Amino acid sequence: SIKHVAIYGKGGIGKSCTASNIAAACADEGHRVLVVGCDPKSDSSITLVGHRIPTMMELIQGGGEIKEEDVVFQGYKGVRCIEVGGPEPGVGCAGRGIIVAIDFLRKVSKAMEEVDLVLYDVPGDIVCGGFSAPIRKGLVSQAYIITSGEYMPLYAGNNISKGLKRLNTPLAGVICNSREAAGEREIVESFARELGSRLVAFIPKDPIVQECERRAVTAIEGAPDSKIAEVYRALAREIMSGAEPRVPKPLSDERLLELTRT
Amino acid sequence: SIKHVAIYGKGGIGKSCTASNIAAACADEGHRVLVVGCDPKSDSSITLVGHRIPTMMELIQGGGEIKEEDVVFQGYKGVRCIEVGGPEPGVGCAGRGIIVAIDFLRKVSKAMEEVDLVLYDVPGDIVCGGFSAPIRKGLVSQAYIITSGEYMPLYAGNNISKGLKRLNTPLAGVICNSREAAGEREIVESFARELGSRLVAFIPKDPIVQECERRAVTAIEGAPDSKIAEVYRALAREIMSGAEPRVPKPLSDERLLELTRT
Ligand SMILES: Nc1ncnc2c1ncn2[C@@H]1O[C@H](COP(=O)(O)OP(=O)(O)O)[C@@H](O)[C@H]1O
Ligand SMILES: Nc1ncnc2c1ncn2[C@@H]1O[C@H](COP(=O)(O)OP(=O)(O)O)[C@@H](O)[C@H]1O
Ligand code: SF4
Ligand SMILES: [Mg+2]
Ligand SMILES: [Mg+2]
Repeated sequence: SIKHVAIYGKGGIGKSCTASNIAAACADEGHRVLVVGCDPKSDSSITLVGHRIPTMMELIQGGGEIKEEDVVFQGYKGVRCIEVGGPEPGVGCAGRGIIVAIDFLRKVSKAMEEVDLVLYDVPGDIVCGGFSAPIRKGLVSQAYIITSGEYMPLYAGNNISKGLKRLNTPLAGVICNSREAAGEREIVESFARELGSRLVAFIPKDPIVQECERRAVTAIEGAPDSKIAEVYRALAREIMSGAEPRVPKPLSDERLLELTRT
Repeated sequence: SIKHVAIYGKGGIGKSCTASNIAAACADEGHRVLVVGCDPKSDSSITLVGHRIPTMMELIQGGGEIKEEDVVFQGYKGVRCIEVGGPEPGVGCAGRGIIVAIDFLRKVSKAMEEVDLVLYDVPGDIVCGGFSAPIRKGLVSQAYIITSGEYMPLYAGNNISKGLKRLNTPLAGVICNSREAAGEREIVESFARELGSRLVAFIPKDPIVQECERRAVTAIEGAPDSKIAEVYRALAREIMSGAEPRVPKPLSDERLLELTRT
């Protein structure tokens, strides 16, 4: 059966970078992967395809007939990518856009069925009904929260876990994308444990990631023998082998402050 | 006539800190101020009131009769504060919450009429129809964008300007809250100029701000003779004397990348 996995986290924390490297690592192991970019920044697929691709919302708003090859793009080792795109600034609903795009994709393409893994890259700054659309539509079977040891990304992560709890959706694990903050690993391990989950990956901050990004490739493709590529491969295996996802138990605001003050 | 001013910017860029210091500086000059916190983090008023205050959404969701003193709190030199609060994570719409809260406030209180300045502290990570609610409802007469010289906050600022343009709302100016990035002042000055606006304040990064925040006071109250307090006072005078707000001309994605690569 197809795994539908969402990666949620604060803007700028490393969702797209991590998701695209996971996708590339899974493709290396022979899995068929579809990446669905749900961030209005539409930058989930640049390192997989080699350049920015048109968004579904741009195409839908433009009118006219749309075929599968207008929205689904193939990248590294056959990874397929779509970018939902954002609402028209100031008027639309980012969340409704995700639903419109997914419904449209189903009409023009079989991409959602002919894969082993669908990865949703979703911003977690605002945990509203809109951004939880992939979950409310019953698409996502498990979610990962990506954070660092700093207060703001943890606050966003905790808020995401409140949304997951409210929607009775299991949390499969917490990923720490290191910002080299003091005591980061212990803080994020405690955070994951208190949520009733666990830390599934500690991704070091590594300049190779940005070098590859500048060349519009993932670290998996651009530096396959590097230590960081191995970290992404291990995370990809974890995601495909499946953890025991559990509905999270969010922390109180006081506890979250305590945890980051240590 | 009452000035309704919105301050938009990416999460963590310094909206609440800047808005509360502006409010305190305006109160020092004898202006009557109301701060409306529209960020689901509900931390716009902590340094004005001295502690976190209950949010309107919590009270409204709790049911029961609500009086003015349950939602409107007085802080430093009589500054009045309300926190809208966020949607229930995963289900509500952060934007609709703002409209519900403002309509409710009007029913229980005259706070919106008995002031000279209403400051809306609004997150700008997602520029959807929801967060532009204060604008669409005709409340906000002018907006300020707060950013640093880094790509992510500038990207959010540019997206906000697209929303302002779409809603034909004037941009009164750009505020740079320094992150001490290389060439920051020049980058943000160019950004402001190309939007058809101008840089109205360059706020240095200053440890006094965080020291005061830990004591739950603004820099205006906690360090009135400091250089940073003077910067906030100058910005407060700029906001009250009014710039010539103009509808912005957003930059293209390519130009924005170019600007931050210099
Ligand atoms: N492990 C890492 N080491 C170094 N840089 C990283 C790492 N992960 C992400 N980054 C950098 O952080 C920035 C933000 O990452 P991105 O994936 O775009 O965040 P998001 O999708 O959450 O907004 C990118 O420039 C990326 O190169
Ligand atoms: N000029 C400044 N100098 C030093 N620290 C600052 C400054 N402005 C904001 N900060 C700090 O940055 C953090 C984020 O600011 P905040 O106002 O909460 O952001 P936002 O409301 O945009 O999410 C706070 O901890 C605050 O103390
Ligand atoms: S549901 Fe979320 S994305 Fe949609 S309009 Fe409301 S706040 Fe914006
Ligand atoms: Mg991204
Ligand atoms: Mg704030």
